Amino acid sequence: ALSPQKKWAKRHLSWRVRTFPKESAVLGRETVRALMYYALKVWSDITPLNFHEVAGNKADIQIDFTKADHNDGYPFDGPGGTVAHAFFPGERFTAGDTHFDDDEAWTFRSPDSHGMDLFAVAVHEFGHAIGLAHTSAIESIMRPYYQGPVGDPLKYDLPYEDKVRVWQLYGVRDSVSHTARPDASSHTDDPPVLMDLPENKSTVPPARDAPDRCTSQFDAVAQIRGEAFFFKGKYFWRLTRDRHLVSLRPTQIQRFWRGLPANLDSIDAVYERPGDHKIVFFKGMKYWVFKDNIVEEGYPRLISDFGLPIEGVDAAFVWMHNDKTYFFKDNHYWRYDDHLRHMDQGYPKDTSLWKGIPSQLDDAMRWSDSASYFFKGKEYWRVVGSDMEVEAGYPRPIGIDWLICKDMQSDAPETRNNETGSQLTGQHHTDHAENGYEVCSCTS
Amino acid sequence: APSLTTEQMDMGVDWLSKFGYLPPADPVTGQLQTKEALTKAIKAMQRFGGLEETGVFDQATLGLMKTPRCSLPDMSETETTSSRRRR
Repeated sequence: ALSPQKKWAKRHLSWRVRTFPKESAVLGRETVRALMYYALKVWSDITPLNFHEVAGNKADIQIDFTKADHNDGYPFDGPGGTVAHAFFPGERFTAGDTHFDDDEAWTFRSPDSHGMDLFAVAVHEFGHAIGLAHTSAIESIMRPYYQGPVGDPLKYDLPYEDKVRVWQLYGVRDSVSHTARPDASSHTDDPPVLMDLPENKSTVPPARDAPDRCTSQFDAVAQIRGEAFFFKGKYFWRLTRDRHLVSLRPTQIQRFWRGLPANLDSIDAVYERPGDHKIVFFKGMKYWVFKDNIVEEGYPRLISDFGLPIEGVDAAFVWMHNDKTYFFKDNHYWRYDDHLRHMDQGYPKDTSLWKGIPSQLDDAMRWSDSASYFFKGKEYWRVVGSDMEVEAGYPRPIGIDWLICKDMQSDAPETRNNETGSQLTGQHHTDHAENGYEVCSCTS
Repeated sequence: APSLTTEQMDMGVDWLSKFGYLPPADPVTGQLQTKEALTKAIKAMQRFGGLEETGVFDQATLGLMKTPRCSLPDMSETETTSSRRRR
C-alpha cells in the first residue's frame, strides 16, 4: 500500500453532490444522494467521523459526475478504464473531493454485467477521501480494480482489513466493538434508515383536521429504524435518530405507509420487529407487517397469530434488555418471542410489575439510549436498561421533551415539581412556529 | 509469451507510469525506461494485482490493465523515485 496518507483533523465533514449523472436512465438524483449517504455511512459507522449533507459550495467533500479532462490532473478516459477518483485529506482545495466518470453506466442493485455499481465505487472513493490509499489485499474494498457490486447498501459490512486500516487513522467509534472478527460479527445491528422521507411538506398543504402535536394524546409511538414516530389519527410526526423533529406539520399515514385500508382512522400500536426489522401495525383485532414502508402480501391478519386476545392491544415494544416483544392491554401485559414466533409461558401478567407505569397505555417504545419509554395522555415515563421501575422525575410532558412544544396548552397537566421539589428543568425549545418562523431540521 | 505489438508495449508502459509503477520518462533527456526498471515495475504491478510475477506483459497482466479501476496511483511518487534512488 502507499505510505499512510494525511487524515482529517476535524471529525465533522460536510458533503454535497454538486453535479449528477447527466444521462443516467436508472439513477435519479434522490437515489444518487441516498447512495452517497450510505457509502459515507459505511465509514462513519465505525470511526469517530460524522458526515452531513449541505447545500452551497463550501462542502468538504464535493461530489461531481464529470467526463474526460476536467482540469484536476486525472482525466477520465471514456467508458471503462478509469472510473472514479478522490483526493486525499490535506490536499488544499481539492481535499476530499470525489469525481465519478459520467461516461460510465452507473447502476444500483443491478447484476454485474449491467454497468458500474455506484455504491461499491463510492465506498472505495470515500476511503480515499478520508485518507486510505490503495492496497493489494484481496478482500479489501480499497483494491484499485473494480470488483463488481457489493450487495445491499443497507447491509454492507466493510472487510476487516479496511476497518483495521481506518481505525489506525482515526480510532474506533465508541459504539463499535472492534474485537469482533468479520466471521463472528453479525451484521451491524444498526437497522437501515427508511429510504424515502415523507414528501416535502411544502408541496402537501396541511389538511384542516391535522392534529396539533402539542395538545395531542397519541395513539401510537414507535422507534422505527432508529427514528421516532408519533401517530395521531390519520397522521404522524417523525423524529430523526438524534431526536430532531423532521417537520412541525404531521404527514398523512396513508401517504407514507402504503397498503393500510383507506378508511383507517387511527392506529393502536406499532413496533419494529427484531431480527428482520419489519414493522408491525395494530388496529383492533388486526395487524399488518411492513417491509420498509410497504405492507406485505397477505395482511391484515388476526392478532390471535401472536396468541393475543382479540380485544386488541394498547401498546407494543421490544425491550432492549432481552430483545423480547411486550404487548400491553388495560392492566395486563404479555411477553412474546419474535425470534421463535411464540408467546412465552406464564402470561399475561399484571402491569403493576412495571412499577410506576400507568394502565391503559397509549404506547411504548425502546430508544437508542437503551431505555424504554411509556406514553399515556400528554405524558411519558422512562425506564432505564433492565429495570422494571420508572426513573425518578417522571412522568414528563411529551410535547416539551420530544416535539418542540414551548408551553403546553392551558388544559395540559401543569408542569408539576418533581420529587425534589425543583421546577421541571426539561429541555426548553423555543417554538418559533407561531410567530412566522419555520423550525426545520436536516435529516441527512 | 506471444511477442507484443509496439502498441501493446506503449500502452503497458503508459499504464505503469500512470499508476505509479514507473517514474515518467525523464522529460529532459527523454531517457527511456531501462529494461531492468520495466521488468521491476511489471513485477510490482503483478504483485499488487495478485498475479504471478513474470516480469513481462503476459495475457493476465494485459487483461488486468484493461479492468475498470480507480484513477489514483497504486504507488506514491516517493516510493517509485525512492526505489530508483536506491538503485
